[in-house]
Amino acid sequence: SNDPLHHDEL
Amino acid sequence: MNIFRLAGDLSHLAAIIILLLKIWKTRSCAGISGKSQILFALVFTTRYLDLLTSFISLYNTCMKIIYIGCAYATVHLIYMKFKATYDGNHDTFRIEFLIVPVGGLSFLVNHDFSPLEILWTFSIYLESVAILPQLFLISKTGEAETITTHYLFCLGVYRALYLFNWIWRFYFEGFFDMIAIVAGVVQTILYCDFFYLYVTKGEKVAIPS
Repeated sequence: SNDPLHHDEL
Repeated sequence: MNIFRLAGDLSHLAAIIILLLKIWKTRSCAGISGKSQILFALVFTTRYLDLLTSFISLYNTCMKIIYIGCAYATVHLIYMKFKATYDGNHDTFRIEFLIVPVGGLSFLVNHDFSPLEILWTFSIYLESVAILPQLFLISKTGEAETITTHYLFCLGVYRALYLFNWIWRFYFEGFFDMIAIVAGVVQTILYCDFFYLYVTKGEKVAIPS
């Protein structure tokens, strides 16, 4: 995803 | 998920577990800043509220729960179970000087003006400076135990690996999150001074005040 709002990192 | 990201997460996990085990095995939290640990517990709590709203992966969910659980366990050991060994006289960094400006900044500079997003931004900014009470404590007492320096080293490695992760993601996925990157760079810089001492003084680290 290129959406910064999708926080997939810890 | 790339190798830098995975290695970074594992290094972060190693740091957290090294600290917990150190306190548990020695029955002492001498030389550990309870204030930094409170800040990390606050960081994980405000960042991982999305556990309740969105599912990313089993890996993601498990790691978040482990990080939060370990953070609160560490705070419990320092302020309850081994309170007698806590170095409160030296752990005098005023955390409101971090929390208030970081809180203000997260309201001003964020991706989206919504409660969860502001709390996520707050956690990113706060994490970048949460180690300061620990570095302050070491500079006051003059020296850190070897195991404490291993803890800090693992945390610093985690930050550095996340920088490589972001370079990788930008290059191969075209993804970048400016808030996370700027805060991450600031955080990594805070560890550079420590890294230098860790390497040159052979783990016997004393941060000059």
